[in-house]
Amino acid sequence: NVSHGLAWSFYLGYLKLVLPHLQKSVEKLKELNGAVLKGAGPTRLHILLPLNAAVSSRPEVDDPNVRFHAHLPPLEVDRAGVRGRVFKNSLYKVMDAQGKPHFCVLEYATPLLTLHQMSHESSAGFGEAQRRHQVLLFYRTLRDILESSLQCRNLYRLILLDDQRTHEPHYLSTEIVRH
Amino acid sequence: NVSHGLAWSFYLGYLKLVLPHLQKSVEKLKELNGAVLKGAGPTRLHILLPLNAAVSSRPEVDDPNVRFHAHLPPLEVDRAGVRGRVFKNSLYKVMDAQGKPHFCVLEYATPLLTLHQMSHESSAGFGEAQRRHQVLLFYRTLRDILESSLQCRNLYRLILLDDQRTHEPHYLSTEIVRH
Ligand SMILES: Nc1nc(=O)c2ncn([C@@H]3O[C@@H]4COP(=O)(O)O[C@H]5[C@@H](O)[C@H](n6cnc7c(N)ncnc76)O[C@@H]5COP(=O)(O)O[C@@H]3[C@@H]4O)c2[nH]1
Repeated sequence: NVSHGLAWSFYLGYLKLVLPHLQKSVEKLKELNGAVLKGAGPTRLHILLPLNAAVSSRPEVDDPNVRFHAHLPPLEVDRAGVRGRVFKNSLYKVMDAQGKPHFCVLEYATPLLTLHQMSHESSAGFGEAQRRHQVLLFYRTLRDILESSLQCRNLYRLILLDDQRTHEPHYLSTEIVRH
Repeated sequence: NVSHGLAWSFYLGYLKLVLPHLQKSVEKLKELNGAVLKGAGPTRLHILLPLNAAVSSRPEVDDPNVRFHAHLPPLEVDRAGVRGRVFKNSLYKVMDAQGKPHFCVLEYATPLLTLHQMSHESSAGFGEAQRRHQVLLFYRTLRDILESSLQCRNLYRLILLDDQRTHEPHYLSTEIVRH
């Protein structure tokens, strides 16, 4: 089951590593100039999950109210023979409907890119019809893993994006701000 | 099927991106001082696949004849909302049985780390008994994907490592040199 493995891989190989370091990374960031991050409590990674797995490299393309602001200081880890493998997150400035800015760390769930590309490779074994089902399975598996994780408690927000609504010009920023 | 998805993810999200750039990256590397890479033909990524999924962060731990030499110049790509995501490979100096050095780009297949960790998480759904089977399935799926890939043709070496032989002090360097 493709999504089951991708969700576990996303957690074990990435989220478990980076989420506990987010708070410290953000505190080192001069570009914030004392600006406060969205939401009370610890710094959370906002993980965007489009139901149609249509992941953009830059969210500005989906909604100009979501703007890249700064890189967080990177984490460097020796991993599986790759020396100093770099894990670097992106801080965004999200404008709400009143024009007020909200700063938050966000990205799309990268494994959805794999699901999208696999659905176009005939030898990969599944097509566009099963893809939506795989995205939902990925979301539910990831949600369950994260809810049971002590290391990642309260350090994330999972944001499911309905492709029936992506034509709305500020759907993305609205969803991020309300989560 | 966990390994099927991990092999596709490894290809679509990583190998397809980095392998075509390896040759150019190596040519920019001053630390080689004109030293020639192992093997005639294009620069290949040597991918280590231990059958027991026991992936080390540093191969020196498994065989002191495998030594980190230099970082290749990184590739930076905007991907899924992560701006300037860094892909950086490691060049190693591998001493053979005659003490002659061979330079090559190598790493363990990182998804095997996921398999290893999943086999210890009860809620992930498989244990150590199925793990060896999953590693073999990962290897065969990856081999088939890479053999049909036009972009990655001849740019890799898959090196299966038999855990029955890892007690031999220079098993790793010997396997790398002979592939
Ligand atoms: N947003 C984001 N930023 C990251 O730095 C990152 N690193 C991993 N991931 C995602 O976490 C999961 C676990 O990663 P793992 O390393 O086991 O597999 C990785 C790994 O085997 C290989 N790979 C990807 N990036 C690198 C890299 N920079 N160096 C070496 N190997 C890499 O290719 C697989 C698939 O990568 P992605 O398809 O980008 O998504 C991964 C994956 O879903 C990331 N996601």
